[in-house]
Amino acid sequence: VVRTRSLSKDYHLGDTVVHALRGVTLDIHGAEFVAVMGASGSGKSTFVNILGCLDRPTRGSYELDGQDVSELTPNDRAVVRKTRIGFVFQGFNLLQRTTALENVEMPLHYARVPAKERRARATALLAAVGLADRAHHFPSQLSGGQQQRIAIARALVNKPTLILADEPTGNLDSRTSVEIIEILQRLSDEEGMTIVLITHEEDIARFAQRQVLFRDGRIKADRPVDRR
Amino acid sequence: VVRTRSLSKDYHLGDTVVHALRGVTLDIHGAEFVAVMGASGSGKSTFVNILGCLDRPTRGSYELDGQDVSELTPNDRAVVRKTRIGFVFQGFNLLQRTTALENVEMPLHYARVPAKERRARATALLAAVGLADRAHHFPSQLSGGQQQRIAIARALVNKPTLILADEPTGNLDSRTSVEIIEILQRLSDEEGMTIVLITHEEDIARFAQRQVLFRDGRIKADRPVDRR
Ligand SMILES: Nc1ncnc2c1ncn2[C@@H]1O[C@H](COP(=O)(O)OP(=O)(O)OP(=O)(O)O)[C@@H](O)[C@H]1O
Ligand SMILES: Nc1ncnc2c1ncn2[C@@H]1O[C@H](COP(=O)(O)OP(=O)(O)OP(=O)(O)O)[C@@H](O)[C@H]1O
Ligand SMILES: [Mg+2]
Ligand SMILES: [Mg+2]
Repeated sequence: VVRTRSLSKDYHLGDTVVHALRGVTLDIHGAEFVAVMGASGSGKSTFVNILGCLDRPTRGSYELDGQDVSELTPNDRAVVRKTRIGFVFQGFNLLQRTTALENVEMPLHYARVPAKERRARATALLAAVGLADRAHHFPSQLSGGQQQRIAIARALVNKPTLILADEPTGNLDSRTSVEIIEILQRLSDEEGMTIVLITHEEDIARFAQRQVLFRDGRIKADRPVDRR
Repeated sequence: VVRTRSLSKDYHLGDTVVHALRGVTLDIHGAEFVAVMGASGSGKSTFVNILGCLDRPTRGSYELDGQDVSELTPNDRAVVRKTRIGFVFQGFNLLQRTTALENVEMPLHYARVPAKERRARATALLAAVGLADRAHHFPSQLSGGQQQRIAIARALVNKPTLILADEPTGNLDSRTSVEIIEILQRLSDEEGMTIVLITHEEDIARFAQRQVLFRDGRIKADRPVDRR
């Protein structure tokens, strides 16, 4: 599904260059559940944002489903991003002026799903993350962890083949975290979704099949998880 | 330092009432380090926001340093908030158009500290959280964990007597988390700061002296920590 070869990303800040990625080569296969770990500033979000076509590498190549993503037009890249990839951002990125339910429905708008089906799928997912009773509330009326769960529901609603989740459980208590990760695990096992999950929590990383460790913009370890 | 009696907070949302706090009575003494824990939506941030004079209870009373906070004028409450309390918010709340250094300096502006001293104290704290080399970068140029550490530095810069930290390590790797918490522990032990820290992480909660568990808007447990 994902094939990167020598991805590099440099940020130029005045006289300084920050080498966020330094030649990352990685293959992720369909239906895999990969945990991405590493210290703060080691390049995890930068890498995953490139996988999600939200950003472009400075150098290197990236193929998604066998297609070189850099050869797509910006419009085609936006279509890929909106219809085939689900995101859970580190900062949630919910639309503040729309309700929880409407936030979850949003990806289905881009996929031109009919209104009735949009509503049914979004409602079912809000129930799955334990927030059916808060569907008509705005993000400002929800706790941090509740907002995070809305973001997770939104990432799943258009049944993407690739889910990119950046610290999806950072604001959740252990029990809710495990419930959410079990949802992701089930989606990977039973529906063949490919999941790339950034997490600092060892307990959460154990649910994955494979752990990739970043350090200073490079991959330092790539190992299977013994049991989950 | 903190004395609450039967604090309640209700949010009215159309026909629904959310009882975020249901009669919270708690005393926190000077130089104490208290970890506040509990499930998502259990009322932790609501409670801590009231302690920080960022919000008002629906019912109940709150005394800070022996003074009933509800008898203060809004201006006096703002002075208390800006000069005596340091915050680390769940969503960081950094000013996007100011640099890391200027974000950390901000509380010293309100306290009318001279420019040279502001700069010296902010610079020292950025070094303490490992970000001296990023002082002139904007929040958008920093990773999630880096932004969180800026927020922590800002909370500490005016040497507040009360620090309220809402998930200050949610986006940090274990090693950086422990370094940050050890800074807070040292401030509590050596400089008498009172610390109230919301966290879902058991490993982090063990650094506190006392753990208060919230459930459905009430305190369900209040116990000392055996060792740290
Ligand atoms: N501004 C608001 N308007 C309406 N309801 C709110 C508001 N803020 C919080 N709530 C609700 O009050 C309850 C308690 O929220 P609070 O933010 O205190 O929870 P929390 O314990 O901090 O949760 P988390 O661990 O998810 O951050 C939740 O049900 C939440 O949705
Ligand atoms: N937009 C940007 N402009 C400039 N520098 C950036 C930008 N985004 C990230 N960086 C820098 O690139 C490096 C890698 O950042 P990245 O966000 O990938 O780290 P991370 O591993 O996700 O960290 P964290 O665990 O703190 O979220 C960091 O030094 C960061 O400051
Ligand atoms: Mg990140
Ligand atoms: Mg909260």
